[in-house]
Formats: sequence, structure tokens, C-alpha cells
Amino acid sequence: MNIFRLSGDMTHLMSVIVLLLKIHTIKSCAGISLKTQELYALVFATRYLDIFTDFVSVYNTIMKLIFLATSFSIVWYMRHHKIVRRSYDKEQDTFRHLFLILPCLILALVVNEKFTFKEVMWTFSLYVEAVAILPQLVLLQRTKNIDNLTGQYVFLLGAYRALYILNWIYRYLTEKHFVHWITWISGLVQTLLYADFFYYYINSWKNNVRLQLPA
Amino acid sequence: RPKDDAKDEL
Repeated sequence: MNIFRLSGDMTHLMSVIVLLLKIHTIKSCAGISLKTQELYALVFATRYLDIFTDFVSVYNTIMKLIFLATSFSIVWYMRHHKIVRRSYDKEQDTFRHLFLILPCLILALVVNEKFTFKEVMWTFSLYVEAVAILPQLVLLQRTKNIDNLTGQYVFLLGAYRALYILNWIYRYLTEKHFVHWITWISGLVQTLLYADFFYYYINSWKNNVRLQLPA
Repeated sequence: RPKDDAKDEL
């Protein structure tokens, strides 16, 4: 464990807490893409299949449980909670995430480290996580109303991934055999997807103006 | 190679 990875995990945890707080306290999910949240639930469901079979550490198991619980409860809130679901913008959140899931599944079947069910599912979860933010970014472009919490949520998600890249550089330099191209490339693609959001988010923060994404 | 070390990450 290194500082980059720990702060990455904490930033990731913060992003889901911010989102849950937003939904739970103001009972609204305006501006949040259900498609992205469903993709994240799928990411954790397919990545943490070995949560009860391969014990890594107490920290690892607890964090996995938290991510599974938060991602599925966010999806539940947005789909079934009688008040929250009313603020879900289903006309605008129309990204057909099946067009993201299928190519990721095909790619995972072709490009993986070992052709076993668990390894293919794990690789699939990496590819899905790389593109999971797309429906949310599309929704932000469309609705233009990026409220603070949604902006912070996306920012924290991007920051967690950027910290993970530093973690991989650190581990590559300190653990000689730590080479994982699949993880690195999908993580890099994911972080690059946030690049333009970061640019506008930091600019709006510097100029102290409301965050506006270009048309 | 020890147990797949990328799997110790979240």
C-alpha cells in the first residue's frame, strides 16, 4: 500500500459518500446519470466476485463491501425511492449503456491475462469502469446545470483515477515485476475522459464562476 | 510471479 493508492481509495470513497449524501439529504438525484450508476454497480459486481474466496486484507474486504453497498443503494434510490426517483431526468439520461457493455465484454473475452471466468469478469470490470462516466458527462453537457455536489462527485472520481496512475508508477518503480498493461491502459483511458471536465472545472473554480461545459 | 498483485487493488 502506498500513499497514492490510499489517497486514491479515499478520494473514490469520498465521491460515493458525496453522491449518497446529496441523494439522501436533499432527496434529489437531479443531474445524476442513472446509467453511470448502473455501470458502476456492474463494475463492482464483476470485479469483486472473489470477495469471499480470496482474502487480501481487512481493509480490502471492507472497502469492497462499501463500494458494493453504496453503488447498489444509489441505483436503488434512483430507481425505487418514491421521492428521489421523481427528480431523475430520464428524458435526458438516454445514453444506451448496452453499447458500452457489449464491446467491453467482447474486448474482455479477447484481451485478457488469463482466459478464466474470474479473470475475464475482472478485465471486463476494468473496461466498463473506463467508460462508465460517459453517460454522466453526456448528461452534464445536455443539462448544463452542474450543481456543486455533482461537480464535486465527477471531480473526485477523476482525481481517484489520476491518483491510481501515480500509484501504478510508484509500484512499477518499487516492485520490479509489477507490469499490468491492461490495468494501466484502461485506467489511462478513463482518466483522459475526465481531462476536459477537469479543465472546465478548475477554470470555473479559479474564476469563481458557475461551471459551464461548452455545447 | 506471486499471487496476481494487481488483484490487491480495489
